[in-house]
Amino acid sequence: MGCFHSTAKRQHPGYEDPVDLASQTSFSVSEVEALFELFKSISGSVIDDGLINKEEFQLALFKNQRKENLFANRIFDLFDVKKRGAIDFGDFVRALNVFHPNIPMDEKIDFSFKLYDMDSTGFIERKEVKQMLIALLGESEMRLSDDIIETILDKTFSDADANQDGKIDRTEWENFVTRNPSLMKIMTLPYLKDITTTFPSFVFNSEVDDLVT
Amino acid sequence: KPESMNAFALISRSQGFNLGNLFEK
Repeated sequence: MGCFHSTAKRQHPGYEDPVDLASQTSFSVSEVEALFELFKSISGSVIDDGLINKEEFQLALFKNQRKENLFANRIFDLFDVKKRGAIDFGDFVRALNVFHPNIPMDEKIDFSFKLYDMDSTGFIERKEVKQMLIALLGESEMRLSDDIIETILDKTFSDADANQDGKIDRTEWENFVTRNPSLMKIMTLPYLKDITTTFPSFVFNSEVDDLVT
Repeated sequence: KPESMNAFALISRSQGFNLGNLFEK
């Protein structure tokens, strides 16, 4: 399959060797190559520059509906580790790796903490949680009064904020999600165990002679 | 439901957190 030597490296500025990426993650080489098929389709949806920009990310997440969404923005920002407004292939694979079923819970808890710590202060603050609740209401049919939102925040912080200082630190978060494991469901994507069958065309573009599954 | 009083359980329902959508063609 070496004869295929595609133009991936030239067209994708953040392209990294699948063998290297597989060694850094829970993915096999074949799975990294299958992820490249997904990456190509997302990164070429608006501007074919080999990078995923925020608009392309949101289009992929919301199935071609153009939506501005606080939560999708936050995920994008965490995937965009180089903080340049775009996700390259290496960023994409390493960030998705956190969502792999085989990744230790501690790494998932770290990522989820960063997800909710929107302003990166090292704490999940009440005002951030309120902002997220209001954003959620904005995208759904749910209508809740400010009193009810405050009651939900009171209950949540009385459960999660052990030292009652009005913000949730990393240890408090870990204890809270350990007691409420359903909160970690969003941190595991079963799809990641099945990507070579979802994107079988990777076989035609493989640059590796002996595919490792 | 008790979950309805857990802000994070509500927030995690956002479509913006549903990365599974990336894999659905």
